[in-house]
Amino acid sequence: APPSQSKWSKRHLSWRIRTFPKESHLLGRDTVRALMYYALKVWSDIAPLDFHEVAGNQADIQIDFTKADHNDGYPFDGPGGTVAHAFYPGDRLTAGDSHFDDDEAWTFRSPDAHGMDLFAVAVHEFGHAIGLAHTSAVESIMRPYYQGPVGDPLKYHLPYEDKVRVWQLYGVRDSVSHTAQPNTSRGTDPPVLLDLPENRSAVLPERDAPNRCTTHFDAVAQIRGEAFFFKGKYFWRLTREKQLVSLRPVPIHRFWRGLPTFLDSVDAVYERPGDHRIVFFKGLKYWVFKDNNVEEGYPRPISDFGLPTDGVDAAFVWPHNDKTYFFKDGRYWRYDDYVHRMDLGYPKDSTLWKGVPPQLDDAMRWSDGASYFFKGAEYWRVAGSGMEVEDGYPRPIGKDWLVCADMLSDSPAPETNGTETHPRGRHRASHAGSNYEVCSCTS
Amino acid sequence: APSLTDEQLDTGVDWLSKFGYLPPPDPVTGQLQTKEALTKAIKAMQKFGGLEETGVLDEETLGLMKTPRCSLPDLSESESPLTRRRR
Repeated sequence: APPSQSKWSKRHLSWRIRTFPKESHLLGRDTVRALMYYALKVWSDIAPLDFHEVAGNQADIQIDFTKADHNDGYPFDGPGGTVAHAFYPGDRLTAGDSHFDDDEAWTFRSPDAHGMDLFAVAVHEFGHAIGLAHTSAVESIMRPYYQGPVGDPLKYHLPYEDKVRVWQLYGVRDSVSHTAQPNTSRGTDPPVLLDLPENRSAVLPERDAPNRCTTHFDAVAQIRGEAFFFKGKYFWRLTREKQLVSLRPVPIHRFWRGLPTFLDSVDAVYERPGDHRIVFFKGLKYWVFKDNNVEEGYPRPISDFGLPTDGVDAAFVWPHNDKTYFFKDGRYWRYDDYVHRMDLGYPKDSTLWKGVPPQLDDAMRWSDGASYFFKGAEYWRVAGSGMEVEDGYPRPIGKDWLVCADMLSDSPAPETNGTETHPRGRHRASHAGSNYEVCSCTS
Repeated sequence: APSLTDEQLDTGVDWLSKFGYLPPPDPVTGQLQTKEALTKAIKAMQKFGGLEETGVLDEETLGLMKTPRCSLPDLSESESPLTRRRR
């Protein structure tokens, strides 16, 4: 029965579709995933909740398409009748789980008479999964009866009645006006094609996507042995072999789940030694990620590190001593991530790193044992435990890391002294006269 | 309702129990629902569904009971008409 009030104590909730509809000819798996994604987004758009899809059995919201008695006390009854249910938040393993009757003819963009609109039902069930009970209010998605399709998932807005109820549970999401008038345009527009979140190959780069060959990067980090170059709302990824995974940048929020959607850039990123959490800095706040999901309780102020109150330019772990170095303007700090304490005697003047410019964009360690410092379109290399930039630097970032053609640089080629400084992608000469080479990737 | 069949009545009682308007029958004692409780439950269901509160299982009410819906109950135990009566 609906509890008097139940809600999640955490705000970042994972979800996963454990079983898909058997009659996949009606709705493909990608479409089902997209519809679930958008049905959850309806709620996270207005309340301070974040949903991220995960693999494995640990998801908070497990979604199943099942039929008849499936051992949860709510047996389905074939076509019609009861069509779905979800479990309220709580401590039980089933909390948040959402079940859809696989005997229904689940549809999307079909007239009411031809089946059960999956998006409409999913929005209703996820309302239960975050703590809302049924209501008799006419203008509510939480009425218990199926009321037909609700229109385009990309344009759907919750009725005001439901917004108020979810705000009572979780508060109002930043940037949402709780005084806005009830939306009356729901359902008037014809559905449009979905921009499937998982179909990356079908998603064209946004107009504001930066050019990796000319841009200056906000942050660079080695994460799980791979290199990540961040710019604005996007990032590029290089394998351990220094091969660019894709020429196209990936939106940060598509991969790093839990950062605020309004965050338009990051200042610095590093992988924490010891527990291998990944730390993102922006302004005076930082977020800690376990893999690509943000941890509970973030953001937190960077004063946790004992850092100054004006942010950081760069953060990296020096392979020589496993300490974390933070740079800001002309100073740097040394932090011990194992004891969670700033080392005494810092900050120091960053000129101690001979040849490294002030006001860095970011820095990172690399698998060759060297440290790399990035600023503008160039980077500097410091080998081993030294604190001095090697000869031959700076060099162009685009050419050496991001598979760009010769740039406006007359720097000599770096020496190949056993450490790799060239991208190892197999290049063919560009025949198109474009500003990048064609790279054949094997992974 | 004069034209109500036993089957319709059973269906209605099952439905009302399933969605929180009537307490489920006691499987040990086989206790039956009282007419008064049934009328109150039907009225509560009609009110929740936006129908006129007649307390009678008429066609419109039975039609609403056949409408596809979510499996979860509409009323919690504390909200059910019978619980309120006991209290």
